[in-house]
Parts: sequence; structure tokens; C-alpha cells
Amino acid sequence: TVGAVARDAKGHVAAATSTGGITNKRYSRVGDTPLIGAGTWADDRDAAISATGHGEYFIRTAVAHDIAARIRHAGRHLKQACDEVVFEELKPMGGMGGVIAVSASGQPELVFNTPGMYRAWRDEQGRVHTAIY
Amino acid sequence: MSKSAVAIAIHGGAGVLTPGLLSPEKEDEVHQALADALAAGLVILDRGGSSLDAVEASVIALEECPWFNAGKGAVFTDSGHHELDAAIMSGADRDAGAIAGAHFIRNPIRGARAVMQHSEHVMLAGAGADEFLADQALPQVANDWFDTSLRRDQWAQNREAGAAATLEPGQKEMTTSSLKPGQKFG
Repeated sequence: TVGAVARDAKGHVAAATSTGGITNKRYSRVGDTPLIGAGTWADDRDAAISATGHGEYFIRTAVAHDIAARIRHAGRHLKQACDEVVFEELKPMGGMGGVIAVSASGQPELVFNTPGMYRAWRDEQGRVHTAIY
Repeated sequence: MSKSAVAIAIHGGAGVLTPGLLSPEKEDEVHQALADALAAGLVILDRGGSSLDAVEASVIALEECPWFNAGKGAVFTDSGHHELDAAIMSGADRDAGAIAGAHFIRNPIRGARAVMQHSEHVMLAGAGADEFLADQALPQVANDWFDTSLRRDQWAQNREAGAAATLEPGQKEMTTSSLKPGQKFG
């Protein structure tokens, strides 16, 4: 699975996610990626989120929308919302994976509960970072 | 952060990625692929383009890279084919598009955007998605265009494992959690 989140100069956010699914999948199984609110979500009022991991758990948790809802309805900052969903909702039920997100103000967050996540971002000082583990 | 501040982040998948799984050379290749994909979106944002165009450009770069499980380099289904899923969403108006189980669109994220912009639906799936996308003047490929030897080897290993390990009644289907570390790659 691959994904991107962005905020442009006009303050609009967007999210995009794409995947081949899981190896040897049967019965036309579909994971969270194409399900709006589970693997992909964007709303200028809170954040844009793209997820990757064990899709069945991300669907059951409505991960992307849950992060956005915590911002809008519970006043969470993006990092706190991502941490709560990835470590307190997903992990206890066995949902392994991660999310990338960008807030309406342009703050990027990359949060995962697995040993690694392929990722890249530009920080507020304009420096580009790439990482695996 | 000022109104004009732009921001972008990308991922290429999460999983049991542990140091030593990849050689230093291969790690360098992955870092370079991630930097290139980020740059594809950044260049759009830095010239005042939309976040929608930026995320689409970055994901297309990741889909074209065989390292990642999307587009070229997608994993195989049990029957030895590829089923591609994608979604895109605009925060400005919460417009969204998605495809599931598509077979021939070279860049699935372009297909998701076509559903968003050229249909009244949010998600199209399977043969119907293929039919709609065939009319969208987007690059189409044969399904085996997505093949890579890395994924075919993983597919073969799993089939052997699956064949060898009879599923006890009620035993759950082979899922990623039953794969050895590193197999759910990217």
C-alpha cells in the first residue's frame, strides 16, 4: 500500500491511497484503502489521512475518520489523535500498521505501531526526510 | 503555520520491516524512490498547485515503482492475478473517488480520481470499474504488466505453504498475520 497527504497554499488538504492488497488474497477481498473513512479521508476542517496495514482492523476501526473526528469533536491535536487511534484503538485488537496525516494548518504526522513504515515528508524548516524503520 | 504554508507526507506501506531485511544498496534504492515520489508532489505545491494534484502525483510515482505494493509491483491474488484498489479525497468539499478490484488501469489513483470527477458515484468495483475506466482515456495495461519476480516468488512461497498446511476446520484463511516477518513487504 502507498499513500500521500498534502496541504496546499490555499489551505486545502487532500489524501490519496493505492494498493495491490494482501498476497494470495481470495474471494476478491477488499481492505481499507478504497473505503472512504477507513484508509483514506480529507476534510479542510481537521486533516487529511492515509493509512496502511492490516486492512480488516482499519475498516472495523474506521481509522481515518476516527482521527479526524477526534480533532473536530474532541479538540485533539493531530499527533494526539493519531497516537490514540494507532496505539489505543488498533494495537490492542491486533491491528498492525500506520498512518500519515497533515493537519489543516499544515503539520505533518507519521505514526505507526509496526517495526517499520516506508515514509517521507518535508518538515516545517523545509527539510526533506525519508525513513524505513 | 501561515496560510501559505504547504505540507506533504507519503508512505510506501508499513509492516514487519526490520533492519537487515534489505541490503544497504536496496535500502538506498528505497530511500531514493521515496525522495523522488515526495518531490513529485512537492514541485506542484511549491508552484501554487492544488493538494489534490500533489497527492495524485506522489502516489503515481509510488505506483510506478516496483518496490511498493501498488500498481507495478502489486502483490498477486491466490489465482495469480492483480486486483487494484485506490481512493482519493479532497478536503475542500469532501468530494471523493475510489476503485476496488480493478484490473487494467495502469495508475489506480488516476482511476479513483476519474470516478470522483467523471461519475456521480464514490466507489466502483470489479468488472464495472474496468468498464468505466476503459472509457476514461487513461493508460490501460494487461494485468500481467503489474507482475514482478519478487512478488511472484512471495506468491509461490505462500501457495506452497498453503498447500502444505491443510487448513483445519475453522482455521482462519491465510492472512498477512500468518506470514513470516518481512513477507508482507511494503
